[in-house]
Amino acid sequence: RNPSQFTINPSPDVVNISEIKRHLHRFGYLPRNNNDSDAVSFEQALSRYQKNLGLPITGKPDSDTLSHILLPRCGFPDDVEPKTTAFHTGQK
Amino acid sequence: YVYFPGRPRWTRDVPLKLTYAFSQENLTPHLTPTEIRRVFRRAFGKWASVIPVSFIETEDYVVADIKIGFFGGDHGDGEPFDGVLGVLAHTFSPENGRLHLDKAETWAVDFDKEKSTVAIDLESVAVHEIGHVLGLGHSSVKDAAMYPTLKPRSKKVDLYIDDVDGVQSLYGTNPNFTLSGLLASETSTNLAD
Repeated sequence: RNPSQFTINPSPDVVNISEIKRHLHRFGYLPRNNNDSDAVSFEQALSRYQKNLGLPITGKPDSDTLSHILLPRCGFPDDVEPKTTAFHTGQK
Repeated sequence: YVYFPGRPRWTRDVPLKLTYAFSQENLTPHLTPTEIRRVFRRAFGKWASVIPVSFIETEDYVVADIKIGFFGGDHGDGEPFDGVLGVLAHTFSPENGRLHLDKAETWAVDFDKEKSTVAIDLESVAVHEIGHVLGLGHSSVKDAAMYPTLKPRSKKVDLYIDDVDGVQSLYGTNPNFTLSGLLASETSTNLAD
């Protein structure tokens, strides 16, 4: 990622739907095999993301949401499902 | 606040003593080892002031409970870093103890000295990641240290009531902790802001 993407107030067209989906998958909101026809789960995933980030829950990729998607962040998933492996090793 | 699924925590006797060490081969060129150690000592101190846990620095990286290092790109834990900005750091849930920071970031301790527009405050990220080391997930409270995003050139180094509630529900309360002390520090921080 080059820093030019990360302006503090990005223009919404910087982020396209596939990038949003990649972001939602990366942080635990969408399963890996989410296919394009599954619009319902995309909207649900986006609503959960907005709830977890304390944003207005619209289910739509509004500019507030896009701004947050572009912000630097911790790599730990927000929605950690018990099956999440990489970060949920638990024991030493 | 949220826990990790299964609510993992460090399960030794209270008062809990955890050691931490830095990977000497994996530091950042933007800060001296002394600056890094001072920042983490302060960050650990924030959490140690609210729960009956003490953090002791050790030279022995292999034996330490908490292993801290700066790594670039794919560093072998299945979660490669992504270059400047994007993902800044990640940590593993208890009792794993690994705390990894992205070496590609412009880590800073003083924004008066570091002028880069993509500089990231090390102490803010350290406080956040130590929360994960202890067993906290991400908070939806924007003022909380456990909120997942951090803007470049911004600082968030104090624990918020949400962070304290979460970590004390896992480990109990430090006998010297006072809520008024926490609120006073929040107020002073807000005034400073």
